[in-house]
Amino acid sequence: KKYVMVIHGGAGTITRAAMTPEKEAAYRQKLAEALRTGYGEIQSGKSSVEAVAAAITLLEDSPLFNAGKGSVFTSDGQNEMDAAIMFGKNKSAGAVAGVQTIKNPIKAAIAVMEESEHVMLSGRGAEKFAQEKGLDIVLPSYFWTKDRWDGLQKAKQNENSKKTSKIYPKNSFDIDQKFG
Amino acid sequence: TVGAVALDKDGNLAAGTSTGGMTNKKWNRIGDAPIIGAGTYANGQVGISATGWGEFFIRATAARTLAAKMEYHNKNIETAAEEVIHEIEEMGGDGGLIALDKDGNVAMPFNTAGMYRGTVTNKGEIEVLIFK
Repeated sequence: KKYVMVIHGGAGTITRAAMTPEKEAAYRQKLAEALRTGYGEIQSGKSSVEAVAAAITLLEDSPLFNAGKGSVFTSDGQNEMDAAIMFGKNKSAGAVAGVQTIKNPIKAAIAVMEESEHVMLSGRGAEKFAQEKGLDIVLPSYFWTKDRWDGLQKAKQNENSKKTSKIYPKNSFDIDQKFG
Repeated sequence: TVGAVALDKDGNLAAGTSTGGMTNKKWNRIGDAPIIGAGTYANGQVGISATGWGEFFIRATAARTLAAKMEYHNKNIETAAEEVIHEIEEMGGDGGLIALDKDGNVAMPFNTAGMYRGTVTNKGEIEVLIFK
């Protein structure tokens, strides 16, 4: 078999117990849609950068995955996103880090790669650059989802219970804290 | 975290990664996703996108190391990818990665309970996987 695209939606404590049949079907459907979208770009002669952008944009727009719309919350209740792209043909690359208002961070990373002489921009400067390049800028509230907000509350409760209990080693991360 | 690697009709590869970071993250912590050579990398031979405990993928320079194993040691994509995930596990980290090479071979190793992942062939055959 010759593959033309491979995608992931994150790794971690994905347990069969926590995965209801409806939820599993939703994840499978969205991943298959992303593959079809990227495949369509390749079949129509678009570049691999455009195919990657199409697939990742679709996943960023879904609340199912920890990116874009479905991003998790930081300790102070904000969404802080990162993205990167690299084109193997000429090893050009672009990345944004710590952005909060760019609807599709992967598009900002591509703009950095194709429309600036830099590789990585961060924070408010990256947001200003994205706005100047005409990318969709949204209010932080666009990224709010109940699932992720509840996840933050749970993480904080765990953190507090660790502070009061002696059984946890000093800097142990709960497994689900590592994957966002 | 989400990622994709694509091989276009001109034989060029691209790799991309996008993430919301880590729940309850503090101090503007940055993980591996936006760091070229750690969570994202592509050259003329292979493209990689990683997901997992970012600090370990940064320290292991995971994506570039996989490419270097293929470039300098002539290892195939499967071997190079498995070795990188094993090295990260040895360091105490976990997660997974996806990789696609210029000949259309893929590798999707991970050492966590699951990884959302999928592939499509040049004939349009789609496969989606979640668990081991």
